[in-house]
Amino acid sequence: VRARDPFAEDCRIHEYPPAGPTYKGIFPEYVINLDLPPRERWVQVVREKKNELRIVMKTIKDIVLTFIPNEKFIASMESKMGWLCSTLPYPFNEEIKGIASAIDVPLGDVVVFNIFYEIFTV
Amino acid sequence: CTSIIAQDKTGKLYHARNLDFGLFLGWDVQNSSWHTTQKLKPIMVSLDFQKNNKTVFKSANFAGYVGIISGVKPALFTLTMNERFSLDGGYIGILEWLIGKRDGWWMSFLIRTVLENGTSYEEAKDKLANTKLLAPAYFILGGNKLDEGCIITRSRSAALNIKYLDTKKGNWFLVQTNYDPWKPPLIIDDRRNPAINCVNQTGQEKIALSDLYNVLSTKPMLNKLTVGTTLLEVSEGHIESYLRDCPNPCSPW
Repeated sequence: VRARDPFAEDCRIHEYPPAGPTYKGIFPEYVINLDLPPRERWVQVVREKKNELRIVMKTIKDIVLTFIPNEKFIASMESKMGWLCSTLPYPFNEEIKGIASAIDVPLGDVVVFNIFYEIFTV
Repeated sequence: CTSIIAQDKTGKLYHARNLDFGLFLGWDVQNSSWHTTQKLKPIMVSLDFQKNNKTVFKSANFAGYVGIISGVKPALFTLTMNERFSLDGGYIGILEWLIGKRDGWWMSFLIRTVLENGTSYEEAKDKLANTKLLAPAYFILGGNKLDEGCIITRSRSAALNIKYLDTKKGNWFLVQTNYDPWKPPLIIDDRRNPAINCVNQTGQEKIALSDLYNVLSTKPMLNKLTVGTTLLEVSEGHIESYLRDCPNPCSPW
């Protein structure tokens, strides 16, 4: 494998506990309380990650704009994606609405973020 | 992505994954990294889904992403999903959904439903194998009993193949990347054989979560697309997740 792949290396054996240049920190921990109404479940998480989430959503929008450089088309898609949310199953649709409202971004942006696996599997 | 399930000599199951995302979604020349991959790292979170103040399941997630791609249901099963590329892809499922044909499941919503409501490894396997999906996927499912582990290769409509752990035949671990298990991986993206090689080098006598972390820290399993590494252990319902970086020289995928 090493002969074929210039980036491959010998199996690493002393990487744990994580440290060094390949380690960039732990994932912060949150509780999602399923006893809350769906619209309220994600409020704390997304408010704390509001700026970072907005950057990701803008990045996704920029990628779409690269392929389809038409702002009007994007605006039209955003409103259609807002409609798509109403067709998603409960409680996911309500949770997505709660996220959009908590961080004050268009509903369509949060919908696209939540279905990007289906979009990118081509 | 690279997912691994391994079983030690006592029958204890370990599950780990590298989450790789952002291929062809913009290359940052200055920092030698994928644009989207870098932007996703700050929104990674570890979530504990609770009812009545008790854990129902735990996951490693993107903040604000209501579906699940990696999770553990304590004492019952662990589950990760790897992306499966296909011309009969998710965009067809989305188009069908838009025109009103809505009998398929959104992949990450199915995983969350299985983690939230699942009562056994077998039930989870059955749901993941037989529920119609909008997009193809690989489901990597581990249980809590001897040889409970499998890779389910899914098209949008059916399970194309289920590959099982089978210690009697010497198959004490499973490795899944982004290629069908019965086909060779793309020659310029072979993470499967290096991962198999490293798990074999560790050996069943020694294998533990820390060793799976070592395997997933080895290039090319660790690459420029790697957002994070998640380690899962079912009996304790344990999950730990780490943000990763792949300093140069490092494979772009």
